[in-house]
Amino acid sequence: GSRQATLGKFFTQA
Amino acid sequence: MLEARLDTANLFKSAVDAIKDLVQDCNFDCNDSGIALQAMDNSHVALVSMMLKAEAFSPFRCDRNIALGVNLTSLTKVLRAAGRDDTLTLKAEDAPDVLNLVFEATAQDRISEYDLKLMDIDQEHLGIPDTEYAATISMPSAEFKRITTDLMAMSESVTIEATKDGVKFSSTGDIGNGSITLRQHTPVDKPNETVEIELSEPVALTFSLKYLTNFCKAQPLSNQVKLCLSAEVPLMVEYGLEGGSYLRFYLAPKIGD
Repeated sequence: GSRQATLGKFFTQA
Repeated sequence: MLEARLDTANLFKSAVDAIKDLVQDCNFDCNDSGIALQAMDNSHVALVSMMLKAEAFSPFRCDRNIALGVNLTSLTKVLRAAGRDDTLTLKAEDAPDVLNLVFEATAQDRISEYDLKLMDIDQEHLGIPDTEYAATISMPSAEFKRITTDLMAMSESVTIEATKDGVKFSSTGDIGNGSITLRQHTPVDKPNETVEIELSEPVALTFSLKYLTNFCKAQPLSNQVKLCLSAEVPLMVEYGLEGGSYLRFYLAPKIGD
């Protein structure tokens, strides 16, 4: 099984 | 004020068409360098980043920063009234309530003009770090579309694996499994069919096909698409446009438990 990551984990809020 | 004219409405129609199912309300950020858009889908899994540089327009004029908050479903309704070969002019005041769109079919001396109501959109803006990707794959955009569509019939997700031997797209589902492997391919007479793999190290990542098939709606914008991958970072899918303009999609990977 694998789960979907979200972008907040990788990109910071500018 | 903003005034931006495109020789053919085609580019703008196709770009909006490509993103309208992924994001609904977004700001077109206009300044003297062009028109930019960044928006995430509701689930925060995918991000659209579009840049239409000033050079794509003739003329282009924008004296100060203007954010055009647009509902893309509404914009699509207006753009449907534009012929693909019409010239398209976008106009807005400095603190606009509406976006003015003019479509001109010069051959027919026909001018149509629409005002689209704008909205205030408070949008999260994400900083995307500059990444040296482990693998950059350039391939025909039609081929990428075909692969995602074919594998969608097998599974919800696809593993993209880039090695020195080629790039392999593979899916495993209830009915079985399937894979497509492309090797580097540079036909001299057909540059649009080129498959190029730049690799600094092998990489394999798994992504949701639902989003990838959605990105492929940008296929009419460019003959080639670029996939950029690095271990455990979002995939970047880029449709390059003339003069350095682009439509990019970022997709967070699926991560093993």
